[in-house]
Amino acid sequence: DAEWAGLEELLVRADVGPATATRIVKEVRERFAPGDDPRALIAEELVAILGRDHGLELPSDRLAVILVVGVNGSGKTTTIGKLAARLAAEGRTVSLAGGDTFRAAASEQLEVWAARAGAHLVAQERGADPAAVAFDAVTSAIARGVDVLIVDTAGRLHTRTPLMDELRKVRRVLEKAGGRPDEVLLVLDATTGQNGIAQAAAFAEAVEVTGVALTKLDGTAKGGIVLAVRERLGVPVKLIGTGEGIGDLETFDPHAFAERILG
Amino acid sequence: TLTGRLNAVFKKLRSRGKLHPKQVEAALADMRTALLEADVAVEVAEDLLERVRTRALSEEVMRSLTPAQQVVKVVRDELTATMGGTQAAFTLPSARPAVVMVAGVQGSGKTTACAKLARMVKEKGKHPLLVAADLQRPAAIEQLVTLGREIGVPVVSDGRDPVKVARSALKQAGREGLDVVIVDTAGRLHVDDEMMREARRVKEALRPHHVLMACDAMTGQDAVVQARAFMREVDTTGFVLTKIDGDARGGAALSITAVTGRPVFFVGTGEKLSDLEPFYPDRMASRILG
Ligand SMILES: Nc1nc2c(ncn2[C@@H]2O[C@H](COP(=O)(O)OP(=O)(O)OP(=O)(O)O)[C@@H](O)[C@H]2O)c(=O)[nH]1
Ligand SMILES: Nc1nc2c(ncn2[C@@H]2O[C@H](COP(=O)(O)OP(=O)(O)OP(=O)(O)O)[C@@H](O)[C@H]2O)c(=O)[nH]1
Ligand SMILES: [Mg+2]
Ligand SMILES: [Mg+2]
Repeated sequence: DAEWAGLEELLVRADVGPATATRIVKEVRERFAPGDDPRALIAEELVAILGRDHGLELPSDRLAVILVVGVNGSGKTTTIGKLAARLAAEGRTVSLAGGDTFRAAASEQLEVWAARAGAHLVAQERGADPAAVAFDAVTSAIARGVDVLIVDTAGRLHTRTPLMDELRKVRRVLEKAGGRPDEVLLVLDATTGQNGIAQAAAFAEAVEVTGVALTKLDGTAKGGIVLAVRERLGVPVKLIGTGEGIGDLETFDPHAFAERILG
Repeated sequence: TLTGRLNAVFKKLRSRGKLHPKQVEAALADMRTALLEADVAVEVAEDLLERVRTRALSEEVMRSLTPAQQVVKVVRDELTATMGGTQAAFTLPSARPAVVMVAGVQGSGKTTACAKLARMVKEKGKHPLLVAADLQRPAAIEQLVTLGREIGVPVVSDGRDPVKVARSALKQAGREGLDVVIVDTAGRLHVDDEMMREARRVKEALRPHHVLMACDAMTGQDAVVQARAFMREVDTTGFVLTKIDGDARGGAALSITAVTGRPVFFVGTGEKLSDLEPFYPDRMASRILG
């Protein structure tokens, strides 16, 4: 009994959420047979919830477009830099769109990453309409025959309706320009608590999120909210951030993730 | 609402007249779930509920006609008290210069908080100096320079490492008669020993009057781990709880104050440099309880 309570607490401490943690333990206990290893069964259940479709789905015969969204400070711009480098290493040409036209030095920050990754950058002056930058970036990427365009956006709290409307507009304009996103990545900070679910729901509703990039897993936070995000919204984790360097990006591995949660 | 939930709990285990201890236990179990859903750290929630149990088992609550309301009141009081009770005044000594160091994990809102604080002290008639000691993040210095320009506060970043930048800034403040020095530092993980050592060295160079930890209001269980570690390494004097303008319940506010005994001085309520307000424990308690 104490062992099950201990496992449930591990899940709660991993930000899985009390209701989900209780449910997972209850369901695993129901099918528990003498001789089974409780921890291994819980790990299996976590892996089952997380699903299988963790790869980035990018076309190879036309411009691939990745839209990157999320709340303030979650790691969007840094993740874009790392992803650009990874795609370049796979032999693709990459273009970046400076869609954060709001925050101080957002352009300058993305410029550094573009240079590090060998990616072309399309940006406008601070205060420009992000949709205009998006449009320009698609047009330019198609004209240059670039393989992948990654669109950065300003951090925004999902509770701010005008900002979520702005994001909807960016997505619409990308489509209009002929750059309908192949992936819409929600960047979630692994230290985020239960609010991560509300964030994911709001961004999914606004721009149809196709995957999560879970960042800062090199810390002590476990990122357990991605379980509820997968269950309730059907959105899988595709990438994880494990540091501030250009190479600190990994494909999501549900088994390793489950192991990390259970210590 | 919490009162509604507890009413349901008490109704389910209905007994005549006096409240039964079993009902209190059921209420506490429900409270625990509610606190965890609000991102209060497990250990902090359990400590708090221990105190609530003692008070809830008192005659006054047990004989009350409205026990659910009484228990909610006890919980609210304990939450508020744990977070310091009343608004903590952020005071700077008349030393010249008064020094504030801002630290925290990546993306928690430090750079923005430094500029907001500089604007606030400038409005109070002081002459602040902003110090860009994050030499790591791409365009971190540019970010602070841009913000400083927006509020008319000078920004310096003179040196090839953060300790040198800190020392040089103190000298400059002394030369120019600037009376408040606010130092932005690089985001760092509490498990990055080298970076935590660097933070200690920067602190030693600054001998700051305040070390504020910026903490994101949407942080979950990890808030306790972060707060403890920064407390141990740089002896934080208090917190700025950022991004409170979202809809996170903000249990982190309880976690960080409970495990450090230090107050939240300010909350960040938006991205504008005027979006910095005092922290009110009672308002936060209501928010956490939902
Ligand atoms: N340790 C660690 N830090 C990270 C990781 N990903 C991003 N960061 C750091 O998190 C901070 C914020 O990253 P950004 O890329 O600026 O985040 P953002 O979402 O673009 O922020 P806004 O545009 O302001 O909303 C920076 O200090 C990054 O270096 C990660 O995987 N691990
Ligand atoms: N909505 C909202 N956004 C905020 C608040 N405080 C900061 N931000 C935003 O959060 C993001 C991160 O803020 P920064 O000040 O760059 O955070 P930081 O801690 O300096 O980040 P690093 O230096 O990379 O560790 C930016 O997009 C800010 O505009 C706040 O109170 N509310
Ligand atoms: Mg960014
Ligand atoms: Mg910063």
